[in-house]
Amino acid sequence: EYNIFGHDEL
Amino acid sequence: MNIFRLTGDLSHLAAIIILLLKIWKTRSCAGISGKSQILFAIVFTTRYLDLLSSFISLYNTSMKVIYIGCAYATVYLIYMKFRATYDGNHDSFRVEFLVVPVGGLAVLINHDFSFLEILWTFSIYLESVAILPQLFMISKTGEAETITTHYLFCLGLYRALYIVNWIWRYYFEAFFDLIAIVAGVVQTILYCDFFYLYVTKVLKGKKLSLPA
Repeated sequence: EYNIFGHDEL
Repeated sequence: MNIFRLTGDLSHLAAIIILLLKIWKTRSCAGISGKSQILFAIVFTTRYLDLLSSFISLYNTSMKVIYIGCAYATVYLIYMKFRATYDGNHDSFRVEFLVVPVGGLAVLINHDFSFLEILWTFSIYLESVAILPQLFMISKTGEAETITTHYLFCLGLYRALYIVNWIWRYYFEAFFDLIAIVAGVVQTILYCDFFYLYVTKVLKGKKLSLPA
């Protein structure tokens, strides 16, 4: 799900 | 990070490098849809704006820089350096029919109504249809160079591996991003008929030619 640090996938 | 996402990223990187080398070595972009490459450049630009604001890992940042760099280099080669070999007549897909609905959908359906998040959502939706001009061009010309089919295979495989990555993350990390998953499934489905042709023709040493 969307986390505050943005998206961790490319 | 898991093996599926890593091989997916490497498959994506391979596709981007294959295309760049094909155009550079043959000094020709025949059979390549410049419109799809512009859409991919837009996909990377709108998705990786967080390059400046959030640092996730060296891998993440370096891959983003490589993707953006190669995307713009490819567009440059097609529309500037080797534009004489660009087959504009067959690259006639109306991309506005993709960009406008995708833009509207990104504003309506997203995780968070913020500037960066809407751009990220736009990028995810756009990526799922960005290959359509290229597939359309191949259907119009009725054939594709073998190197182009390897490019498309790696590109299609990357998002298929991401689907496995999402299944993995759902069970082992309780991670679940419905927007990315739905768009990724749509994107992979669009490659299905190409995958069929690739496996039944190209892997048997034949040229990929569609019944014109």
